[in-house]
Amino acid sequence: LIVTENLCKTYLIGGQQLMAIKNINLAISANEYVALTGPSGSGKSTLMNLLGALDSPSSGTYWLNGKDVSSLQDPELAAVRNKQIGFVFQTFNLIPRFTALENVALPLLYANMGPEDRIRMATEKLCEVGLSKRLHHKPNELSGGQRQRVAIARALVNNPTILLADEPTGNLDSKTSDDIMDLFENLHHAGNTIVVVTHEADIAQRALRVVRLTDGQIESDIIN
Amino acid sequence: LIVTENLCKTYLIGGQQLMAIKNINLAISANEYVALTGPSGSGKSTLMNLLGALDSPSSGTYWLNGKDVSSLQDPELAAVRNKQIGFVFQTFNLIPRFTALENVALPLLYANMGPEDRIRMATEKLCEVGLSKRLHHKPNELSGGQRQRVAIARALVNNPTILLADEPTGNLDSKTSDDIMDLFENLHHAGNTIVVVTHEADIAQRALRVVRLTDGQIESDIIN
Ligand SMILES: Nc1ncnc2c1ncn2[C@@H]1O[C@H](COP(=O)(O)OP(=O)(O)OP(=O)(O)O)[C@@H](O)[C@H]1O
Ligand SMILES: Nc1ncnc2c1ncn2[C@@H]1O[C@H](COP(=O)(O)OP(=O)(O)OP(=O)(O)O)[C@@H](O)[C@H]1O
Ligand SMILES: [Mg+2]
Ligand SMILES: [Mg+2]
Repeated sequence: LIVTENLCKTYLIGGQQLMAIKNINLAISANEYVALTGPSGSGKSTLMNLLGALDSPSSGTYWLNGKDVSSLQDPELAAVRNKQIGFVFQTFNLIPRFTALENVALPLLYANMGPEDRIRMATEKLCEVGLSKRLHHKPNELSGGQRQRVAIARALVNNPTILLADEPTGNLDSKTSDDIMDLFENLHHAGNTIVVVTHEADIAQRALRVVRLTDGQIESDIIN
Repeated sequence: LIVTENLCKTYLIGGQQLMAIKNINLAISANEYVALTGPSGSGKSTLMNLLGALDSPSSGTYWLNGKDVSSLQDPELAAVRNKQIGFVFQTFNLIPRFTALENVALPLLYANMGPEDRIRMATEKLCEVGLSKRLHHKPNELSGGQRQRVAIARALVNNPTILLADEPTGNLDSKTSDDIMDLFENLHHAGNTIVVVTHEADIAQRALRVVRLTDGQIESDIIN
């Protein structure tokens, strides 16, 4: 499903090359559940952004469903990002002037759903993450963990075949964390593919495979 | 050092009153090390913002060092916020167009330090949090955990007597987390006061007292 070959991402800063990820060779099959771990700064978010087709590599290739992602153009690229992939950003990336409900309903514009169905579906997702009483709050009227859950609901609302979640429980207490991980497991049991970046050992243990990055490279890739 | 009496914060939203915190009575002495825990949305950040004099309560009183904080005006209020208190925000609140070094040096403007001393002090703090190689990166050129550590360095740079840290390790791997908690313990052993909001049990265990919030009120207040 996901295959990368010698994937590299280099930044130019202060006149120097900084290799955020170097020669990543990764293969993830459909219906896998992978945890991506590693120290702060090791390249996890960079890799996730490439897998989510939100960024392009400096070199190397990324095949998604057998297609070279760098050859994709809109509208196909937009469809991949919005319908096939659900992405939970490490910094949430919510739209400040939209309410929780409006933020979560947004990807459904790609699902050819009428406005009533979009509201109903978005409401359902927000209830699943425990935010039934916060539908009409804007991001600055929500706590950190509530914003994180809006980002999670938005990633799940299109029933994606691939969920890419970058540290989805960093702002959540353990009970709420468990609820979110249960949701992810439901998605997995329905046949979908999950990649979760996490710093927490107990979250990583719930995955079936753990890939560890250090200094932009894969240090280990172990079946749980 | 910190005394609150019937502290309340209420928001008006959708025509309704939302009591984020209700009748908080809290007393923290100098040189205490307190963990503040509780479910997502329970009022922890709201309380921290009040303790940091970054926001004012809807009702109730907050005495800091024996003074009623609501009676403070600039420049005394600004001095309290910038010299006496170090605040690590849950969402970091870094200045996007400033580098890590410039962000950390900013509070030192209140310390009457010349520019060379400010650069030296800010560099030292960034090295202490492991960012010696990221001094000239702007926030959008840093990973999530690196931004979090810039926020921590900025809170520590003025050697505050009170450190208020709102989920300071949420984006950090366990080794980096331990390093940060060691820094906090050094500050504590030097006689200062620490309040840390955390969802992680092992971080809470390093404190000497644990205050738990639920639904805006103190549920328990226990010596560790
Ligand atoms: N501006 C606002 N208007 C309305 N409600 C608000 C506003 N800001 C916060 N709230 C609500 O106040 C409650 C407390 O928020 P707070 O940020 O203090 O929670 P928290 O304990 O820090 O949560 P977390 O662990 O998720 O960070 C939340 O339920 C939130 O929805
Ligand atoms: N625009 C940029 N310019 C220069 N360097 C960058 C840029 N963006 C990221 N980096 C660097 O690339 C490296 C990898 O960043 P990345 O965000 O992928 O790390 P991460 O593993 O997600 O870390 P964390 O666990 O802290 O979130 C970091 O060392 C970071 O400083
Ligand atoms: Mg990251
Ligand atoms: Mg909070």
